[in-house]
Parts: sequence; structure tokens; C-alpha cells
Amino acid sequence: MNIFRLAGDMTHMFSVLVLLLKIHTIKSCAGVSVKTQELYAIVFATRYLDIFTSFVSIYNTFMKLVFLGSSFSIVWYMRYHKAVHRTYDREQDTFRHWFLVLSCLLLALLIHEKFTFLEVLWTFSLYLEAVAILPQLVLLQRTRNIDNLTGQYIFLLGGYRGLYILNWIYRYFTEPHFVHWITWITGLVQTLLYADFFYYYFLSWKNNKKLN
Amino acid sequence: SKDPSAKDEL
Repeated sequence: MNIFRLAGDMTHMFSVLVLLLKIHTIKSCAGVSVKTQELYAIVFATRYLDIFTSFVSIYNTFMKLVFLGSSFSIVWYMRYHKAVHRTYDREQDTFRHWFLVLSCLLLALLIHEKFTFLEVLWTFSLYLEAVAILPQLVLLQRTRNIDNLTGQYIFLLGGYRGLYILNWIYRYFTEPHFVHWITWITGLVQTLLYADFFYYYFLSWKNNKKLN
Repeated sequence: SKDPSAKDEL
């Protein structure tokens, strides 16, 4: 464990807790894409299948439970909680995210490190996580504005990915044989997707005007 | 000893 990865995990945990807190407190999910949240739930479900079979550490297991619990709770709130569901913007959140699931599954069947059930699903979860934010970014552009909590959510998610890249650089130089091309490439693609959001987020912060 | 591909990251 290094400071970059710990900071990255904490930032990631805060991003999902900020979103869950927003939805739970103000009973609204305005501006949030349920499709992105469903993709994240699938990412965690397919990545943490080994949660009971391979124990890494208390921290690792605890964080997996936090991510699984929070992502499924957010989907539950947005789909089944009456008050919250009413604020869901169905007309604008129209990204065909099942195509993302299908293409990531096909890609994982083609490109993986080992052809085993767990490894292919783990690789699938990496590909899917890289594109999971797309429905949210599309919804953001459609609604042309963003309330600050959703902005913070996306900002923290981007921060977690940036810190993970620093973690891989650190591990590459400190641990022999630490080479995971698939993880690195998917992580880089995912971080680049946030780049233009960061640009506009920074502009709105610098000019101290509403992000739109 | 953990194999290098061990999934120790989240």
C-alpha cells in the first residue's frame, strides 16, 4: 500500500458517499444518471467476486463491501424509492449503456491475462469501469448545468483515477515485475475521459460562476 | 507469497 493508492481509495469512497448522502438527505437524484450507477454496480459485482474466496486484507474486504453496498444502494434509491425516483430525469438519461456492457464483455473475452471465469469477469469490470462515467457526462451536457454535489462527485471520481495512475507509477519503480498493461491502459483511458470535465470544472471554479 | 497478478488493488 502506498499513499497514492490510499488517497485514491479514500477519494473514491468519498465520491460514492457524497452521492449517496446527497440522494438520501435531499431525497433527490436530479442530474444523476442511474445508468452510470448501474454500470458501477456491475463493475463492483464482477470485480469483487473473489471477496469470499481470496482474502487480501481487512482493509481490502471492508472497502469492497463499502463499494458494493453504496453502488447498489444508490441504484435502489433511484429505481425504487418513490420520492427519489420522481426526481429522476428519465427523458434525458437515455444513453444505451447495455451496448457498453456487451462490448466490454466481448472485449474481455478477446483480451485478458488468463482465460478463466474470474479473470475474464475481472477484466470485463476494468473495461466497464473505464466507460461507466459516459452516461453521466452525456446527461451533464444535456442538462447544461450541474448542481455542486454532482459536480463534486464527478470531480472526486476523476481524482481517484488520477491518484491511481500515480500509484501505478510508484509501484512500477518500487516493485519488480509490477506490470499490468490492461489495468494501466483502461485506467488511463478512464482518466482521459474526465479531462474535459476537469477543464470546465476548473474554469467555472476560477471564474466563480455556475458550471454549465 | 502473492503471485504478481494478485488482485491486491480495489
